[in-house]
Amino acid sequence: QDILSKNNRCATINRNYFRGRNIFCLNLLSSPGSGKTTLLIETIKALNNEFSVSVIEGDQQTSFDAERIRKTGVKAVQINTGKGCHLSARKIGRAIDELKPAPDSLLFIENVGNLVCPAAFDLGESCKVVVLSVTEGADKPLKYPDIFHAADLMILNKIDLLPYVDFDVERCFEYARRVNPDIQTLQLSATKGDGMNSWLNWIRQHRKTT
Amino acid sequence: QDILSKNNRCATINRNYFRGRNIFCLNLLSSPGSGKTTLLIETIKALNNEFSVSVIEGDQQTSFDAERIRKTGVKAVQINTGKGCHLSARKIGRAIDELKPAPDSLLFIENVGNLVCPAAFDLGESCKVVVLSVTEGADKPLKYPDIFHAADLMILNKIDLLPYVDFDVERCFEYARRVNPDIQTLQLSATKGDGMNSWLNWIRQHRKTT
Ligand SMILES: Nc1nc2c(ncn2[C@@H]2O[C@H](COP(=O)(O)OP(=O)(O)OP(=O)(O)O)[C@@H](O)[C@H]2O)c(=O)[nH]1
Ligand SMILES: Nc1nc2c(ncn2[C@@H]2O[C@H](COP(=O)(O)OP(=O)(O)OP(=O)(O)O)[C@@H](O)[C@H]2O)c(=O)[nH]1
Ligand SMILES: [Mg+2]
Ligand SMILES: [Mg+2]
Ligand SMILES: [Zn+2]
Ligand SMILES: [Zn+2]
Repeated sequence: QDILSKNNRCATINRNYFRGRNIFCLNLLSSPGSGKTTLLIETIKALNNEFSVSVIEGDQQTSFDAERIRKTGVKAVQINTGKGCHLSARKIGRAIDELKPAPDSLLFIENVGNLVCPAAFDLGESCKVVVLSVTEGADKPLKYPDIFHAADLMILNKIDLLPYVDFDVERCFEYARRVNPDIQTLQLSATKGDGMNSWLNWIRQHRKTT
Repeated sequence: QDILSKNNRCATINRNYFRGRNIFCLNLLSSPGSGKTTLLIETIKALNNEFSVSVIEGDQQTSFDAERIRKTGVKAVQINTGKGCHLSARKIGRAIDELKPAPDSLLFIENVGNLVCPAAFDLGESCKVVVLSVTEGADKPLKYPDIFHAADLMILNKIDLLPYVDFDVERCFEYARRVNPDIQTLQLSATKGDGMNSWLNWIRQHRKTT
């Protein structure tokens, strides 16, 4: 319990930093390979003229994801967690010092691919967004409930693969609402572009109201 | 560190239990939704007349997976880990008491869907098998190296979806061998059946030699 209370103190410092500079910070969560980085790249391409965007990447090893993000032209810092299975608010605090995100900007944190532990660690973000891909099965919200309970928005990704998998979209969203009645839901394909507009509008809208 | 040494003492007890009864125990690891349960169901259907099979299921919540396994006619015990992100040897020890797997049998442990933490916890198994699906991306062995380093076998699943995703099979296997030069690799489709024979033969062969 001591780890969480230390983490929450750092999270409060981060949140005050973001609020003081009007930075809208999103914490992206998912299983490994659900499409977080692909979604971020397409999001940056669509919003880059509208907002200043920067990204903090979290992975056990490699800086592949930060390198993919930097190719879009925006700043990205890579955190390697080693044996660690989630990002902590302390690590984010240090990354913010390095990244120096602009005031009034969008900051995306791509967490380590893990549907369990990141749910418990507040990073100081404005909202948590959980990404689930249709290839993982519709039962995940009930089997891995904590992260769907902690999320403000659930994005169902890879809907271009729906013709090839056995996946019931409405049932999956119903499961998510069973775990978290307030969760909002969107469906899209990060590679094909379907549904991206509803995600971009969600960002525009929540940036103002959060 | 104390957690791991306590776990390892329980793992040794489990391993002696298995050895004493000639039980071949496999610990299946993957991201959420890579296809562990689907693979187990198809494996049981193929081997059920040859061996006695039983299964220990690990999930944060629900007993969906144990119920799916029981529909094949074999015994299954469900462990719910709650906030826990991996199975421990102690939990397996208790499940063995409940399950009472037959001598000379096959015992599958389906771990919690998580490519990070389960790598560090010895359950007393004969071998660790990591399942990766083609929809997750070929970079996973380098980004989540510990679990590929710990595994004896890597199964690439959902190869029926290769035509619809950008995935280089040889590169992925090369990445896995970079992290673990001794890892063996197989590719299959648990739903379509392609490649299942090489997996069944791997089981038959390793059961004798391990
Ligand atoms: N068909 C399809 N593939 C997608 C989509 N989005 C991502 N992918 C593919 O899914 C794989 C993983 O994508 P990434 O963006 O690397 O996933 P990630 O969540 O960032 O993965 P980690 O950071 O390793 O946890 C890649 O092969 C992508 O091309 C999509 O909408 N449709
Ligand atoms: N196309 C295709 N889909 C598959 C294959 N194997 C599994 N699936 C699908 O993948 C989804 C997840 O399968 P599961 O077997 O539940 O995966 P799991 O690894 O047991 O998931 P968790 O226990 O929740 O971590 C389901 O929709 C399956 O139908 C395959 O070889 N090809
Ligand atoms: Mg990524
Ligand atoms: Mg399963
Ligand atoms: Zn963890
Ligand atoms: Zn863990």
